[in-house]
Amino acid sequence: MSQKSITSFFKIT
Amino acid sequence: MFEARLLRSSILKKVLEAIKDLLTQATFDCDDNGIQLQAMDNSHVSLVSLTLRADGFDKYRCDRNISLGMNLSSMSKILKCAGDKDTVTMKAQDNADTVTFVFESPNQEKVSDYEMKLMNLDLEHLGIPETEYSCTIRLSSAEFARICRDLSQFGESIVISCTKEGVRFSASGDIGSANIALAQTASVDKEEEAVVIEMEEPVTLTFACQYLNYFTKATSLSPQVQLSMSADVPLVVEYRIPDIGHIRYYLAPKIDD
Repeated sequence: MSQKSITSFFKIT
Repeated sequence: MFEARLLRSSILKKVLEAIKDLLTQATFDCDDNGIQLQAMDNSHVSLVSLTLRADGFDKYRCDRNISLGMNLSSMSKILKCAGDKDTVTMKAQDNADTVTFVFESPNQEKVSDYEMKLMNLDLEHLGIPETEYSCTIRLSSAEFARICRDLSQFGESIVISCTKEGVRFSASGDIGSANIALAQTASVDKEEEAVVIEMEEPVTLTFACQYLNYFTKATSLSPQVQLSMSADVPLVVEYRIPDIGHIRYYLAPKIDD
């Protein structure tokens, strides 16, 4: 399994 | 001028314990409403969001919005100098490059102040969308810490599976496999020991043990923890800090390659 990054779910504002 | 005073330094000490292994530095954004901190860990796998409301402080004054960039290892060293029963006051002038921590013993006979250099941190801020989660699970924070610790011996990942019957935590690896199932509590003497599940749809997600264990450093802040999950979105692990706010950790799931 691979670890997703949190930035792939929440956009940088 | 910014000034925030807490009657017991232990809350701030525990907050630092809850974030310092995950974050090396962070910005404390202070305004009229209180103090907010949002930061990702170095690997950008998790996000910490801390809220300390102004009304939870014994005294709170913030004339102008101010961002205090702090090295958390230095801040932790300073807070270790405070006794648990000491009063703590954080102070900074507008546009200051230092923050001062003042500790006062209960009888006021010992007063210490520590000045710390601030950092100019240019950190990315993430927008967290309002989300209706498919499952929320409330359980004892000590129980959750124990489950994460116990399952970490078996593998690098924990699978959390929530159905209306209960929640199941699983791990597997070289030595074998482990499963811990918690049923929703029918009745309990102590409310904080209850397992309460609200479920719209069953969800199964996989998370890195290491991060869950970092989150459980917040255990002493709250007797209960709430886990919120939906398919293919980050897990939310929330500890409510009585009378003052909360700390939420967001953890990106692991996915099949």
